[in-house]
Amino acid sequence: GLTHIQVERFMHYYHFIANRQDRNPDDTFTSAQVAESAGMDGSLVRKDLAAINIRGCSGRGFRTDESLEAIRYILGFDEILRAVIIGAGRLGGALASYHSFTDYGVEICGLFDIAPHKTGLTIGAFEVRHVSSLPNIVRQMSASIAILTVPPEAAQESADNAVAAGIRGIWNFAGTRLELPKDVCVRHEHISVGLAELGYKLRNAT
Amino acid sequence: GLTHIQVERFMHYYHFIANRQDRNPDDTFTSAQVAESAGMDGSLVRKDLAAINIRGCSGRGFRTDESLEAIRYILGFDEILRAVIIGAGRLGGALASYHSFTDYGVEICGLFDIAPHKTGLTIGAFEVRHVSSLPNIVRQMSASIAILTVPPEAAQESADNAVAAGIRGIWNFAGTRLELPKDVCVRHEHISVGLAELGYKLRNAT
Ligand SMILES: NC(=O)c1ccc[n+]([C@@H]2O[C@H](COP(=O)([O-])OP(=O)(O)OC[C@H]3O[C@@H](n4cnc5c(N)ncnc54)[C@H](O)[C@@H]3O)[C@@H](O)[C@H]2O)c1
Ligand SMILES: NC(=O)c1ccc[n+]([C@@H]2O[C@H](COP(=O)([O-])OP(=O)(O)OC[C@H]3O[C@@H](n4cnc5c(N)ncnc54)[C@H](O)[C@@H]3O)[C@@H](O)[C@H]2O)c1
Repeated sequence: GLTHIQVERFMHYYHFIANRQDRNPDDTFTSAQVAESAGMDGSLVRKDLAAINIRGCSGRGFRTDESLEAIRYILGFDEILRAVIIGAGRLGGALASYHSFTDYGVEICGLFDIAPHKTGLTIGAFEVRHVSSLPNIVRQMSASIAILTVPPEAAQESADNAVAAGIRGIWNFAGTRLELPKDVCVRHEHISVGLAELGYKLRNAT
Repeated sequence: GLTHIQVERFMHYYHFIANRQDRNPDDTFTSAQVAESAGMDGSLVRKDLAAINIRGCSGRGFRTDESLEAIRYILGFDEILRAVIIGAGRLGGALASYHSFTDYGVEICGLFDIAPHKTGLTIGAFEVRHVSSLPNIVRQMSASIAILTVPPEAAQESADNAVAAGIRGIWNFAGTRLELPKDVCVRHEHISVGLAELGYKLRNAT
């Protein structure tokens, strides 16, 4: 299987390729182009693509459509997983209105909050539900992922509720450590790497 | 200098180390622990740390405080850069209220919007200003980074205004390609890698 770091690299390639504006059916790209956009070595790009049976033609490079399909396949994007968002505040609302998660085969199927005045509000395509209805929705939808966008002090309790409801994967934006059963996977999201890269370039500009 | 991919790895290490709960002044960690958390190879972790003069003591591992300081130094986190946020909607508001950017040496110094009804609203510690005041604030504050959290159709125009005002780095959340002068750097943010990693683990769970 792939390591996290390999998944990260394939996501770099995915975004690079998906953003190619002049994508006609015969569009091609070179490992040098990918390497430059990701600040990587071209040989590692070629090695990763070869590992998923994508090889370039000398003089032409890699085929865009074929590469995108192979990456989607290895990352499982055509196998739909359902996710709930817990915490319908600013960040939760932004994620609920964001359409790109379906590109990765993840469908948001519910948006939850604890504040009574938020229940029933419409955010994007979702009506905010009270957290007490989380177990029912998770079961009905066979949701496997919970996205935590609650304040830090509510994160552990929200994670516990999600796991009790049947959730097996947690994408945690609240920045706190979580105590979780061994069979539950977690990713802590710090929206920061792009900023650190920008900062590095600006601080080291000649 | 570091490549983007190296900056990404140092950010992995930074978050791993910064999150160690039992950090007393003598706290140590092993490359195996870092490798496991990042899904990487331990030897690459050791190679990266050695490149910034951090070496472990056999039997004890790497010193937490020393490693954190060395990573902060190489990434330039003690050199303050100022940033403005353009687009005071859900995502912009969430980023404006988020305190972690100062960990990376980035200070938000203004939050802007085009909608008249948003001007004067308080979000987090900021009073929303109209975009017409962007050039003045950027100059007064010597801001070098613009964070774009506007709708896709407004992204190019917002980038143009920011660059005209003196901005040299753009962190773009709007998902569109941007035409920019050669001396302006850009990072496109797709908050997605953590979700792809979670999805991969769940789809491949044995
Ligand atoms: N880089 C990042 O990862 C990043 C960036 C921005 C914000 N954040 C974090 O994301 C979280 C949300 O930020 P925000 O600006 O949207 O905050 P917010 O205050 O706008 O929203 C939080 C929402 O959670 C709800 N809530 C509180 N307790 C709850 C519970 N037990 N169950 C369900 N809902 C509950 C609140 O009613 C509120 O609507 C915070 O922890 C913040 O620090 C992380
Ligand atoms: N993974 C990601 O990168 C990610 C996740 C969520 C949202 N997004 C994107 O972030 C952007 C903002 O999302 P949101 O949910 O906060 O939207 P939003 O509608 O809540 O906020 C957009 C704000 O931008 C303002 N605005 C419009 N034109 C402007 C201009 N020319 N100058 C200044 N302000 C202007 C609007 O008045 C509004 O307040 C969208 O492009 C969205 O697709 C990206």
